[in-house]
Amino acid sequence: CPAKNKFDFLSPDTYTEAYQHAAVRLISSTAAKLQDLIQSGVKKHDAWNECTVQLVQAVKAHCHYITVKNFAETVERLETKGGIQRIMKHLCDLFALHGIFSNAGVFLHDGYISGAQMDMVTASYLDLLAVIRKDAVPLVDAFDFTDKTLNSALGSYDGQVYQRLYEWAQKSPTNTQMNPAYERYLKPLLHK
Amino acid sequence: VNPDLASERQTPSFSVEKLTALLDGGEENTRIRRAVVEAIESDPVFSRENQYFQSQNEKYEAAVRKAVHLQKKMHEMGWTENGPEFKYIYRALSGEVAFLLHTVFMRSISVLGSDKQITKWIPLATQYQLIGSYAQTELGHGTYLQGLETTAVFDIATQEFILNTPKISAMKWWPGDMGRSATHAVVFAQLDIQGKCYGVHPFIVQIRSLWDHSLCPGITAGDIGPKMNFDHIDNGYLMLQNVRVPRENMLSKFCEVQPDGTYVRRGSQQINYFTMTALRVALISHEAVIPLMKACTIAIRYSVVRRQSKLKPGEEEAKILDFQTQQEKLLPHVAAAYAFHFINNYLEDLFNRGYEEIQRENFDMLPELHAFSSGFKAMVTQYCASAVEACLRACGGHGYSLLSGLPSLCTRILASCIYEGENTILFLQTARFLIKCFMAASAGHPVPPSVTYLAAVKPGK
Repeated sequence: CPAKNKFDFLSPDTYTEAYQHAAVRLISSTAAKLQDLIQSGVKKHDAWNECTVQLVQAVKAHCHYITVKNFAETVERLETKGGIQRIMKHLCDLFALHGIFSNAGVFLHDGYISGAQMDMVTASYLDLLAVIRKDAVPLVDAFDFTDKTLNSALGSYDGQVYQRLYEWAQKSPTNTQMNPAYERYLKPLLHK
Repeated sequence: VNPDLASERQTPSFSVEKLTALLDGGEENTRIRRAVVEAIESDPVFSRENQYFQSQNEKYEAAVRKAVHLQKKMHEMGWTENGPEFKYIYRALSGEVAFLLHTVFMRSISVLGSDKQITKWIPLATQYQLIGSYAQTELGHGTYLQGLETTAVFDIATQEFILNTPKISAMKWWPGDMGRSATHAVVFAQLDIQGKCYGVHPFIVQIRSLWDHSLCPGITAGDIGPKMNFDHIDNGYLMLQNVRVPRENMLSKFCEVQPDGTYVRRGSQQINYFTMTALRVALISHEAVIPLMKACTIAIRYSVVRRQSKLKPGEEEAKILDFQTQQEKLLPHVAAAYAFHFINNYLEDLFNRGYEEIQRENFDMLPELHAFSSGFKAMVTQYCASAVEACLRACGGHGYSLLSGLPSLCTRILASCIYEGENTILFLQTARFLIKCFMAASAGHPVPPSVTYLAAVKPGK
């Protein structure tokens, strides 16, 4: 990996290549294991079964790579004005670096990313959290869900969380109906 | 508006409205979506106000009431199934509406049926003169179609197929709308002609009377009982004992049984997976990305209202989103919601191109479509399920309350990891495609555009 400092990991080319490398490595090493098993006389279906855990890992790496690549290409196509491309670039970086940070072993495995470079990934990743934090609410507002669609006492647009929780709790049948346990059990217990 | 939330909206670095339009694919789409949402939400029949206090029965009845009312509403509003509004209706109703499998029933007929079959069945289904379901999964068999046990034996003498679920494990289990609503179903069964098995094929079977809704002869059907979520859907079971359907009821766009019992195939056996492929592409958006977006919206807004502990000595309690740990819990999932929204656009493009080719009877893209829809369905739903759970946890005790909206999102999205193909099986289906492509690329042979990166490996290596 050519990255020299933490800023290099904010280059889509750098992290997309890292994902591509990981996907190719996992697919090719699993294919090689499969081929070795078959050539050593293991039946095809048994060989396949012996590779399935690694195959699943390889597919996840492939899908992750395509997702990162597609995100980066989408950002590149966006108009530069209006600040949207900039915030989408931050999100794309965060998504990509979160994947590397959370699956460090996959990227460190063959030394494509070194331990020192993984520290750079971590630094860039944590920096991005603080950057995106400022726009967190507008970023979810843009999903444009109405309060009725969300149907959540915690997530309404006006943020009146505690009032809403209290009001909605009062609608519960457990607060409006007779308590059958009182007549049957509590009353005899309390009045014995 | 709560001042802590209002302050977060004062200086965004971008135009929220423009970003919404970008997600919708243009301002006009945003306008149409909002108009659909407004029309649905202003109608009291579609209210979800007491949803969290309803029983399974009440939820099912409400879903049926909404589905029936929706037909009237669509007519009133001039919305059609091919119109631009249609795709927003499901989002506006949050999927809590009955007869979703009716749509799958129609889609399978449209894709797999002959022109004659489409002409016969689609108008009936569109006008709700029948209610369809889609019965593939069996009690003992899931994603692996070749393992299905239901049989359809062709009787040359009567020109009928005789359908049977020979063992308890062959019973159809889980189909939505089957338990209490459906009158018909597309049933997948192993075709048998004069003792020779020709693999799994789809058949249209009537299961309930159109007169009094009683079960038809030879049919045993019912509801499979309580579930983790999806109370609004009557997931059902179906047993078939010597149920006879006419020869014309086998969906026959790509294969046909002629009156003398001759079997004719046009195209690939894999076409039977196409309905499922279409479903998977559709569910990535509706059942995974949108719930993740909702969970992120709830958790982020709550995280700037909730204050807990101090960041600096002497100051008031801080917004929990100001803690790095809370940012790390939530912000990568907001980024993922955008990433998956864009990958969904990519998959829809790929699917639409593939569908056009199939209509021209070119099946070359089927393996790629099948592999991509499987792999991405599995990857996206798996990620979203854990991300929505992370959002719930990030809201502490209040997230655990049904009233937060998060538990229902959480349990519902978990189901998406299992239905329309259990995720591990789907990953392995994609793996077969990737290994094949890798082997081809290694030998210097051409591979589909989506996996050309595998060709970077030197031939012969």
